[in-house]
Amino acid sequence: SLSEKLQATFKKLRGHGKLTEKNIQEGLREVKLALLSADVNYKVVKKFIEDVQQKAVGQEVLSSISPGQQVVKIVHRELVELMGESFRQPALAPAPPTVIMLMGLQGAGKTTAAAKLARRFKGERRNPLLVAADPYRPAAAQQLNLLAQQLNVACFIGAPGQTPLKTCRQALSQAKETAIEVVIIDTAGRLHIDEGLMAELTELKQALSPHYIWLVADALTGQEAVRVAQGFEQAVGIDGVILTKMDGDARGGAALSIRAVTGKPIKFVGLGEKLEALEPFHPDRIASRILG
Amino acid sequence: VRGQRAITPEILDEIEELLISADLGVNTSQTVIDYIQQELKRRELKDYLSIKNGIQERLLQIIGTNHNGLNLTATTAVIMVLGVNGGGKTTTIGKLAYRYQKQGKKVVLAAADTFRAAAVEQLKIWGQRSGAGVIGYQTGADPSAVVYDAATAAKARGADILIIDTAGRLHTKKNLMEELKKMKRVVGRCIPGAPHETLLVLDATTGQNAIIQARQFHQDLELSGLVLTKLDGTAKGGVAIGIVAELGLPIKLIGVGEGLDDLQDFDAQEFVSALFY
Ligand SMILES: Nc1nc2c(ncn2[C@@H]2O[C@H](COP(=O)(O)OP(=O)(O)OP(=O)(O)O)[C@@H](O)[C@H]2O)c(=O)[nH]1
Ligand SMILES: Nc1nc2c(ncn2[C@@H]2O[C@H](COP(=O)(O)OP(=O)(O)OP(=O)(O)O)[C@@H](O)[C@H]2O)c(=O)[nH]1
Ligand SMILES: [Mg+2]
Ligand SMILES: [Mg+2]
Repeated sequence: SLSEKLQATFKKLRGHGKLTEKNIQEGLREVKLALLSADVNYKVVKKFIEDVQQKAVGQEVLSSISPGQQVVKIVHRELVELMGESFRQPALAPAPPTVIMLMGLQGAGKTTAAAKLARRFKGERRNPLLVAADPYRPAAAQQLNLLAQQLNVACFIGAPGQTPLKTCRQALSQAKETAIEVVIIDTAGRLHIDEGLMAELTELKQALSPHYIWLVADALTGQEAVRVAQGFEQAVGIDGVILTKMDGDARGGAALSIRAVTGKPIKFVGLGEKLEALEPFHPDRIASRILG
Repeated sequence: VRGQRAITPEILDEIEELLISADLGVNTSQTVIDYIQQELKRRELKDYLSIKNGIQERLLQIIGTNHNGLNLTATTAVIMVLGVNGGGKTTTIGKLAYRYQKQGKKVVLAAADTFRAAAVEQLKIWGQRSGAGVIGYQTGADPSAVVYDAATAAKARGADILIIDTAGRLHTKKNLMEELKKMKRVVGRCIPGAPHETLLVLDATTGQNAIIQARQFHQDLELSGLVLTKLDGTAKGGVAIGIVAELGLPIKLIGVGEGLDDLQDFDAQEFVSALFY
């Protein structure tokens, strides 16, 4: 593990003076390698190491813990701080319905996340409506509808081949006529470089004014997490992130990359395929996981 | 990394950034950097362009150029497709079915993802689009039973190719990996030698976890090849290089979009050149 490696690297520092740029060089290299192998983006790692170096240099070498542990503590604290505030329940809009729009790359877990969110809101006694706004993927609407049926929540499906905009408008007016408090829009997976499909999202945003637009991102994503997040942020704007497939053994460095480059909070984490597998995000847990 | 620049010390940092950013990972990037450093010492490289060519040559050596051709000589050739959730298995099968149907082959698809909502419906639509027949039951059915019935039907119908779609699963879930092993045994009992191809589908946006996925799937199911999907995005899929180096598995196919035609044979030279775009 990283802390074991750093223990070894810093053995000779024990009981000596201060942490200096020179004597923590090797240790910082270990941290860099740990973060890169955890899929944190290269540029994000570079900046993070510089920040840690600034915080660490000049510190007295404590006698109570080993220098390696001291550096790990600094790194861990910096990571947790960077990952942002611990979970805050998304506030509902003053006038219902609150509209949440999900977006992201193909296969990230949006449709499943939409259903998981519906389950959560239903559990909080907030009546949700799921909206199947993906007209492209084969059986996409059926997939969302089946999940809705499992949860016994409402699901709006537009006419086949209907544009997402039309489907969402119809869904929203239906929501306003019934006691729906939260509308959760599942959109089609798309590439951040697909101008036409990114414009579709922008159009949906302008027409529906969602209260929350959340990026659904796969925890297994590698270096490209930065470009993807930037693409969606610049084209549409991100309010928060849902990180899926955290039940695997991926270290999840994409979380750090996305947070560092967008400044937006990770709201929820997907921990499995079942609809109950959604949890609020804990910055300290992911920090430990990324460090490995 | 542009054309005729002279070599500077910053070059190694730039190379490291290029390779890491393409998801080659720390280990593979380091072997390439060590190689370039050694070539620089021997004054074998005189400018930027020669470094770029040196990197490409080294990577081509690592991954090799013999990747293609699915083994489809059996009377009823069986392709089993597996991988973690959302990687593009079902879509890849639709594209493959279309390719073979266009070649005049008779293709049957086994909808053996009996877990995920609308998985069978999704594959049935790909069946309609490609012209392939689909054998599938309701959610909750035993996936091995689907495999068995599909293999029996494929033989009875004189199908040339049977492609088995499986549910996405994380390699860390032992019981799900056991389920795949059982499906593989069952199809082998029904059609001797099957599956003739056991393909792991990897999403090109995946980071270093892809190596762990490949190791585990290979250990549990003995893969015959890899499929790298979503290369039409900005991800380079560089993690595949380390996988090929370690496991010696060929990359048979790549996915470059969501349509029926968006399937190509893997081209090592193109793949390596694309790292520099
Ligand atoms: N293990 C695990 N699997 C997940 C999780 N979230 C989603 N999945 C699975 O990932 C796969 C893709 O999920 P979808 O919800 O269809 O993804 P999507 O983003 O809607 O896909 P597109 O609409 O095609 O872009 C499915 O097999 C899901 O069951 C998770 O947190 N853990
Ligand atoms: N851009 C792009 N999208 C792709 C490619 N291959 C598949 N997809 C998309 O990725 C998403 C997931 O594809 P699926 O075929 O459902 O993936 P899967 O592995 O079968 O998913 P599960 O069965 O849920 O594990 C869909 O939106 C596909 O259209 C590709 O090569 N390029
Ligand atoms: Mg979806
Ligand atoms: Mg599938």
